[in-house]
Amino acid sequence: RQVTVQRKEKDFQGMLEYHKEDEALLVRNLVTELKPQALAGTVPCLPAYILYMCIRHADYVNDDLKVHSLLTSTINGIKKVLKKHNDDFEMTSFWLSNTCRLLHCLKQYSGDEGFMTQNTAKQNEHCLKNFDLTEYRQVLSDLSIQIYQQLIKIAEGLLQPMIVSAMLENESIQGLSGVKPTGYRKRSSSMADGDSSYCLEAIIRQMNSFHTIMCDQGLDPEIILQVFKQLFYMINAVTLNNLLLRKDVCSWSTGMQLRYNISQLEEWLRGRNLHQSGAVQTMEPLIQAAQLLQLKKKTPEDAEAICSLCTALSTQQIVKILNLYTPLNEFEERVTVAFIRTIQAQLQERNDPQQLLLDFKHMFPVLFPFNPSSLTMDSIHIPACLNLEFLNEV
Amino acid sequence: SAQRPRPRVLLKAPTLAEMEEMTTSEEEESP
Repeated sequence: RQVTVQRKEKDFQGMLEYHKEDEALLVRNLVTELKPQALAGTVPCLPAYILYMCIRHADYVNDDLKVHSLLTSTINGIKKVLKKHNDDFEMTSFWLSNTCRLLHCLKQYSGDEGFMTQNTAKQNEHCLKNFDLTEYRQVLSDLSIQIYQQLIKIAEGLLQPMIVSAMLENESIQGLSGVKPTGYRKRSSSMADGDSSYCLEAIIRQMNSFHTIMCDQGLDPEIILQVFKQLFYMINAVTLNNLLLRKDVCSWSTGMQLRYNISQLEEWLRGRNLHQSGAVQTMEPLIQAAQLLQLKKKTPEDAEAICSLCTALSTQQIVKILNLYTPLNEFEERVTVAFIRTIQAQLQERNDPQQLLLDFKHMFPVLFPFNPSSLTMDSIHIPACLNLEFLNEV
Repeated sequence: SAQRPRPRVLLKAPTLAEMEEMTTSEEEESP
């Protein structure tokens, strides 16, 4: 008696199978040779999801060597791309997004209940069955920190040449140039580059570009917030350090322009929904320096007001700004030595740091909070442009 | 009663620095 077995078309279970000998091709097409632009319009972090689906199949067939090998090749591939493109913000941001996403996938599908609270039942079916990849998660986390540091370095390198001219030298407030101290030659930190000067709009344009790239690539919002906090700190430090060294910008009018510029930056943060980042708080020393330039500096009451306002500036910084302060015209008096002594006496109990300048290279520690995805592996489509036809959907 | 899942096997991984050393020495070995 013949038995006919009706075979049901097998559903895609969100795994990708490949032959061991195709691993190098997989890493080449998906990592080292990939151009982020080729994936425009696809799911953000697609390479990370594809890699997870490959790891999952190797786990499913209980092939520990295949898992080891793929993860090692992938990590080395990412490092190679980053080394080659070490001044490319878009590429670095792309691999930060994907490395973090792969790390999140290894947590979300680890089988650890702590990481599964937001999973759907279908997502729980896509967990690893055989292997615990905790140690590889640590490697990916360390790699993410390295990529984040590279990203900040690139962004700082692009912003830094703009800061002094945009924040301290450019006059966007109408009529302010008439009330600038006279007798100073216009100086620019970028004089070596000819007459290149920047306005605040250039900084904002550059930050818009960073923000758009990171959002489009699906970088975790918490990381984007940390990037801007770091960049705002650098803007604050570079601007304040220049202010502390240049007599020609220690004036009432620069204080006014500076306060206006900072408010424009705050406005930008609000417009991009980044005001929760702590970026404005990192600007506090500069905000206070701008106010110090504008406050009256004559009576004991003025001294009291300055001391209670300038809590984010050290005594040394306050005194330096007062010493450098340049009257606008013959009607405004210089800050007297007696006034500076009053300030010093009032602040002597403060336990301030000794150094005058801020460390503009200081980096805040970065955190990568777990951010599970609502995407289900079996819904992911692999576009033909990736040239990954050798992957079999399982 | 619900079947308890089999415990997963921990895959040992080199640290990022060790991986770097391995790649460097491989590169040095290759002509």
